[in-house]
Amino acid sequence: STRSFDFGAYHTLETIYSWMDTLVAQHPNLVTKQEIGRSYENRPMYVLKFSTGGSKRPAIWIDAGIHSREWVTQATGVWTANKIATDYGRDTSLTSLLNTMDIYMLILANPDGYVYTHTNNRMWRKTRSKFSGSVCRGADPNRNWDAGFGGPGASNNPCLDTYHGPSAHSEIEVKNVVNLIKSHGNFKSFISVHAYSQLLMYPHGYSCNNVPDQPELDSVGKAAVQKLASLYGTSYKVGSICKIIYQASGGSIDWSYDVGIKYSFAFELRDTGRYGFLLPANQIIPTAEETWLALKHILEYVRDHPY
Amino acid sequence: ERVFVGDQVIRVNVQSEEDVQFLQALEAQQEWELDFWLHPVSPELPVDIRVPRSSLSAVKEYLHAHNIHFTVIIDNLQELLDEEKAEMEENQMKER
Repeated sequence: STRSFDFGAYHTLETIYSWMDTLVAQHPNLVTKQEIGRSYENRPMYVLKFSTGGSKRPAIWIDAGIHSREWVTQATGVWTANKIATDYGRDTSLTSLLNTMDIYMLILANPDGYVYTHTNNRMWRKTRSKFSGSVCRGADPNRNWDAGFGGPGASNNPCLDTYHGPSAHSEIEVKNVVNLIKSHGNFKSFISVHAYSQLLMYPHGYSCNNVPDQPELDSVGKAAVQKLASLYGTSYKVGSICKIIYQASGGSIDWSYDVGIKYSFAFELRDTGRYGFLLPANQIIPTAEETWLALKHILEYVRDHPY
Repeated sequence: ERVFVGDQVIRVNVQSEEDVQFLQALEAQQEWELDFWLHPVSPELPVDIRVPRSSLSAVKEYLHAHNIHFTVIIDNLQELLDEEKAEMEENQMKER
């Protein structure tokens, strides 16, 4: 049961998927598990939907693990899903949010890559798709979105980690999310969780020009990381992807922003480089706890600023 | 399964735009099979590179030749991976 589940450890895809069923069983009036499609190697992609009723309510999207080697993000996703489920009905702010909005959470956004980091190459980042004409596999699922696709900050070489893929949304893992977001049509926030570097970023990545909502996104981001830092003093920087790290084309939150989802953010969780992608498991829960303070701030802001 | 025995992760605290260019040239070449965890983008941001053991001396020579200072943040990547794997196996036991 979720009570005995060790949230302070890294788990395999099978364990996480079976834990999802446990979570749904424990909170049948709040959580449902939806298959939004299959991965390239035909693994199901499951979204956890937190909803207290109604259809097509304004919704918030959260994904983790799109870069498979960033293990602390999938682990943070598991902890956060459990936190939302167990705090509903107890935390007035979260309860009021879930009484008016839905939350969709994709914890394993790159299932094939995640399995591959467990079985073959812990450092794998991309999808596992094959391309004719190359022995190298996989496209960077965060360069494959139809937002500045193929522009600077992505590679056209299938052997590189930032390969954007043969065309926008060529990666089925991306296409599945695009289809869900478009068919739902009422998402108000899109949050993608990555690691590492301790950053909270907003669009754009494909251009360094300020987006129209930059002042608002910047102030929400700054307030969110202040709450995050209040727990363990972890310091984050806030800014647009292009200005704070680098120009990166084809990114998910650029696509979500450009299709009208104003509150689009990307997290880069712990650490700043001491362990990089190999963050020790004993830091999973502290990372998830502090991240939740920032996430919750954003969710509350979205709830209080309908558009 | 791919192992990373002797691979190191080095951090370059970039000092200048020139350093960025040298590092971008390093990133472009493929024979050393470098895995950039943080990419060279600007003098304000660090660059983290996983260097396969077989390329360590060549890469360090290149950096010294261009007077680029670096530190080793992960001395032997496989050791960390082994710890992580041991933790997971122990956790599996606990669950059962």
